[in-house]
Amino acid sequence: MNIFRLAGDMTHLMSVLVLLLKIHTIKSCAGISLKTQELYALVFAARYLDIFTHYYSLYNTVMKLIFLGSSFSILWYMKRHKVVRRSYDKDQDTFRHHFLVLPCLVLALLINEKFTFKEVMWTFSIYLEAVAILPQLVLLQRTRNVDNLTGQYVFLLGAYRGLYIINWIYRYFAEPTYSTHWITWISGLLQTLLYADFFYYYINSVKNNVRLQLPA
Amino acid sequence: HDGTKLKDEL
Repeated sequence: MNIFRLAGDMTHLMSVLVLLLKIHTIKSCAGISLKTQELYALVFAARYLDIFTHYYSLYNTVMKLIFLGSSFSILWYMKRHKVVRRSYDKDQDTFRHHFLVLPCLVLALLINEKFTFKEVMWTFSIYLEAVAILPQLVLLQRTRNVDNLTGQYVFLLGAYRGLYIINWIYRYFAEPTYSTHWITWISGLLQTLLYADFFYYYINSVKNNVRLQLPA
Repeated sequence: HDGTKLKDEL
């Protein structure tokens, strides 16, 4: 495993931990999109179907368990925890996320590397992950004033995607057996581009040491 | 090429 891949996984892990920290210690999920969290839980559930059938490494299995466990506990907190769920911005978080799921499933049925259940589900998770952040970005845009932890959460997620792209470029040149993976690459690139606008405002706010505020 | 090759990533 190369340094970019590891750094990508670590920023991904940190993003989830920042979110859980916010929810667990402040007992608030204000500014967090439940729609995006539901999509991520679905992404992990669909992608990690091989968790008990195919062994890659201890690292791989442990990380998969962490991502599955954390995404479903975030859902539990936001839907069931009696204090946390009251801070959920339900009226602002109105993105029709179900309309993302169906096109991704259709696309996975049409464009995949192998027409098997596991492979189609894996491809579906790749497509869905590319757009899963949209409800969160729309919610940030609506709230405009973004608190520090929510800003850091989205920033870390974007950093994870950016590092994965560098990891693919590195693997392409460094590993002789590594072939082209258009489905993952194009989806990953699209996903990273979705963060570009947010990144611009986030970095400016850090540089000027002011609270992150998105334009209307 | 094995379609499951990239699955070592998360």
